[in-house]
Amino acid sequence: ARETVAVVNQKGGVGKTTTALSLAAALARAGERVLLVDLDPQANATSAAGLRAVRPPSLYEALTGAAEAAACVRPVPDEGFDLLPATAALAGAEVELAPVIARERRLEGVCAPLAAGYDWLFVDCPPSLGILTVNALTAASGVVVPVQCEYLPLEGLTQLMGTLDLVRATLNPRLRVLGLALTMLDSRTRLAREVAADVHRHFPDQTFATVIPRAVSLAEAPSHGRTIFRHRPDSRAASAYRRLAEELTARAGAP
Amino acid sequence: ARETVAVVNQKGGVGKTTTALSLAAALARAGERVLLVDLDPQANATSAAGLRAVRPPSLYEALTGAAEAAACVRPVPDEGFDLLPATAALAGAEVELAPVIARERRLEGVCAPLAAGYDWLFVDCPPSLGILTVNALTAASGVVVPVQCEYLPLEGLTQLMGTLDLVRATLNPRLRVLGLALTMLDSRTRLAREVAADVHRHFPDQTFATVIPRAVSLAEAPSHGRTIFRHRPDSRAASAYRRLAEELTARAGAP
Ligand SMILES: Nc1ncnc2c1ncn2[C@@H]1O[C@H](COP(=O)(O)OP(=O)(O)OP(=O)(O)O)[C@@H](O)[C@H]1O
Ligand SMILES: Nc1ncnc2c1ncn2[C@@H]1O[C@H](COP(=O)(O)OP(=O)(O)OP(=O)(O)O)[C@@H](O)[C@H]1O
Ligand SMILES: [Mg+2]
Ligand SMILES: [Mg+2]
Repeated sequence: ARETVAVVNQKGGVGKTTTALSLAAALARAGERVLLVDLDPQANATSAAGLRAVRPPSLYEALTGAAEAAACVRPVPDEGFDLLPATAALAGAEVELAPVIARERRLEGVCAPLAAGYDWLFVDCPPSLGILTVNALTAASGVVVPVQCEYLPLEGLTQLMGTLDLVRATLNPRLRVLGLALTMLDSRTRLAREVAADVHRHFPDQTFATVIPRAVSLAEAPSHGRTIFRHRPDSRAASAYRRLAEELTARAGAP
Repeated sequence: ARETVAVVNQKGGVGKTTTALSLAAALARAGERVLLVDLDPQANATSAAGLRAVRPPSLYEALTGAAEAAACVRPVPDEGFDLLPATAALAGAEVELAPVIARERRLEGVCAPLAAGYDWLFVDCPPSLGILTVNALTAASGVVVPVQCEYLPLEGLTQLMGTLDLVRATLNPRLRVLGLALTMLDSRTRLAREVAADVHRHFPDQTFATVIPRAVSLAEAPSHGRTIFRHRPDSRAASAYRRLAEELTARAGAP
């Protein structure tokens, strides 16, 4: 694959799932071969992609070695990308993997045989910096960090950058930040504009120029099991994620 | 204490921290003795209460037995409640506690000697159903569940209720739901009204009548290290949390 992108931020509700899903869908519509890996036991990406009652084998079986990774992948109807789905069983993986040798490399092992079949892999991470997220950072070639334009989310960025440095030093030297994406921007509020300006000031080169606006269409789409491109293809939100996908492509490694 | 309240929801960014903090502050202003326990390694409640560079001992030292619980508690200036603060070290607790006998009862042991000194204990939980949250559910007498009025947060409610049943059956028979609080309601959007109606339909008795509106003042307050009652005391947001505190008091056990 050209890039294996971990979509990561330990702060809750900042748009990781929405961003991973929408980037995967945008690139698939541009003709790329895309695999979305749902690494969150809450399985929001799986549900938002329209897969509601996922039976094994899922990512859990692939991580624990109970099934071949390829057997767990399924196509997402009408969207054009593939999905490696999560189930609630993944919650047990954090504890079950704790004593395993090289426990941070399990996802790397799952993705390795799949990477040749896709141009892009996206990994939707849970809101924590625990074993699952570290697995994503170890398997990834780069990270995209959704940043919600409010104070508490901004505070978490420093800790996240420290974790990236640590993973780069101990587990994955090739890991880099592909970009910070400002999400859910409500540009009418001064707080949002101030936080956005702060992020630009501290991370001038890394912050994507494209900003994702706050848009109820993005919150509605999961209830229909559709991405924004099927729910509201002509919306500002859809074109924002299309532009973000183009920016990401420009920053990514050569095809 | 009259109640030890776990503020819980594994979905990220639904208002757990804002609700735990604002309820603690509202009750303190009503003359109650209140302790807020920050159980999240991201320490958002600690930071939002104005404590920025917390040195040990913190909740981490209390949980691991390295320090007495009482030695870790500190008053929050100008707010009138006490805080048992979190630090990033708590992230290690999930893994460190995994092999410990009765690991789900650590927080119960921390809270037990403190409970006599307060009318209310509030525990702000991280966005997961891992060992830390299970500790909160085991130590608590009741839970308050903030529910953000969107689809993905609604999906997580069923899983949460299953976890509460499991904890009630295996660890804490007295655990009950004190209420579901609809948060961040943007009543102009049909999605929010539909989700709110859904929650009322499925949980008619448990849903608080008070709804917390979406209000930028609540997102701004943490940047000043103040609760809404010092940041915007006359706002709709402040009076909403005051009313929520009154509703909670009516449902709580006898003083
Ligand atoms: N730009 C946006 N405008 C409006 N709502 C949005 C936007 N992006 C995401 N949402 C909604 O906000 C909520 C949180 O988003 P999302 O679930 O993508 O965040 P997350 O970081 O993956 O959360 P978690 O930490 O729980 O995994 C969801 O209900 C989602 O549908
Ligand atoms: N009613 C509201 N109106 C507007 N913003 C709000 C409201 N309640 C909370 N916020 C803001 O929304 C963001 C998420 O809220 P909060 O941190 O309280 O949620 P949480 O459930 O504790 O998140 P996490 O899962 O990361 O612990 C924060 O930036 C907060 O300041
Ligand atoms: Mg998510
Ligand atoms: Mg929180």
